Amino acid sequence: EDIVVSEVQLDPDQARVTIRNLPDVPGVAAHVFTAVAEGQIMVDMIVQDVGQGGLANLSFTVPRSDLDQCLLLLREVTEPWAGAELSFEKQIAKLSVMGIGLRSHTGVGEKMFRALADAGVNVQLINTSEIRMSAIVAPSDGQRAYDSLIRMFRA
Amino acid sequence: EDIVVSEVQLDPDQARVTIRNLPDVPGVAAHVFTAVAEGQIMVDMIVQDVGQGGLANLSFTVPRSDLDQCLLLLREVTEPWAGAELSFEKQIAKLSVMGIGLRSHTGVGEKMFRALADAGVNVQLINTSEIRMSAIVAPSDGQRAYDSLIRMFRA
Ligand SMILES: C[C@@H](O)[C@H](N)C(=O)O
Ligand SMILES: C[C@@H](O)[C@H](N)C(=O)O
Repeated sequence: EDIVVSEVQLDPDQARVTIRNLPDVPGVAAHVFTAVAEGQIMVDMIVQDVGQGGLANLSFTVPRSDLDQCLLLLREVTEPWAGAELSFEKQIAKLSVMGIGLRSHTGVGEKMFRALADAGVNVQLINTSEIRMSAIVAPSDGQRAYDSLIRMFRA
Repeated sequence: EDIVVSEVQLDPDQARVTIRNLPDVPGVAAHVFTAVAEGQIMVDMIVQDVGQGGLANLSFTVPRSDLDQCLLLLREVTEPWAGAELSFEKQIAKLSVMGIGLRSHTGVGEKMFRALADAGVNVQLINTSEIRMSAIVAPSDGQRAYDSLIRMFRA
């Protein structure tokens, strides 16, 4: 059985914000998160993949109750960046598989994504570390994804 | 002083792989990570931001010594996906700020990114959780980024 995975979590209370076409230069992430911190907004998961052509995209999650305030701050901070596009998803479901040594146990990621796939759940965002692997899915998929992960990891 | 941040780490021994234009449908992430797991390859940081137009990008890091094997497996698994593009960076520097409650302390992300910005370091990828915030930067920026983070967090 899977003793490396200690817990499976479903967090249905966050929202996701995405900023596309940020200038991919030093200081931009700092500007964004300084603005968000000024709003006392808790940022949970930040995801940025590599940029292309001098532009980068950035997504992060916040408590749903902070979304409006967050968007207000972001509109202001992204205003000087002409091409930047702000978008958001008010309802998301965040699934997390937690444990220790999740990367040295090469099977955990595979199992997590297979469990989600078997449940027909599309993975929208991924963010992982050695102790927590998280996937964002549509809110309507949250429960089914959670059940599938529980079965997979017998957590 | 910052008691919430317990440690700053520089990991100069990983490589980054990116797959662009993956079909954004259930089962794709599972396929990718099953293939990688079959190669016994340790995946550290996985980052996937939201897709667009039915396509998604996915990046992850592996030990540099596993890069060639990883690319071999990925070429095979992505072959059926016509538009998928594989790219990689053999040398990266991964900076991590570690502690507890990193998201509830709204200042930590802001400080981390400001420290990197002040050092003139461009952030290529971001992956965060409550206990670890990681940024991938160019290998030539690794030491300077590390020094700047140490100063910021007096860790
Ligand atoms: C996009 C953003 O992360 C930028 N590369 C920065 O370093 O701030
Ligand atoms: C791109 C990949 O994550 C896909 N959305 C999946 O669910 O497998």
